[in-house]
Amino acid sequence: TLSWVIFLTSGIVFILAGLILAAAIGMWIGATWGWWLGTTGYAFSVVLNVAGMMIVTVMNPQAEALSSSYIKNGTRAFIAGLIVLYLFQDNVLAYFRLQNWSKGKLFGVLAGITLGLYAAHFLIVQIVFAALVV
Amino acid sequence: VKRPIGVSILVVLLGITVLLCIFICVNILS
Repeated sequence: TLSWVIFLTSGIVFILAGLILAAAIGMWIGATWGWWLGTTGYAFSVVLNVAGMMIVTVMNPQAEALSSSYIKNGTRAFIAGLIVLYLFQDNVLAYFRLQNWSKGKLFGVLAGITLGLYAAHFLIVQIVFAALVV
Repeated sequence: VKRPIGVSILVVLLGITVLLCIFICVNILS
């Protein structure tokens, strides 16, 4: 039966809802952790969607799949990228009390967290698919 | 420091996303 997949999916969506709610509250009150949570989320979206386009290009390079993925994932990555760019503006960083950080250092830490998250995501997806196949 | 307008817009969008997630959760489980 697939019931555990249904529970897992809804559990992940529920945890995601909690994280997004936390990011919304943190950003509303101007907490520094709110900036990190929100910016990591959007940066992760950029990485996921760019990786999605690359995976389709390698695994399923048919015109239809390619154009659909490039439009869908490309738009998402572009919008999320613009939001990350906005969150690096001086007035936004000042609001989150991050003006003492250099942007290079902020970006470096953000890239480290995001790529680490992607590695963890990749591993989890592999494990879940392996479990589904078995 | 005053809250930038873009941050307020993002917070509203995030709030809508939370509601959507809960809606999806309820739908998956029912």
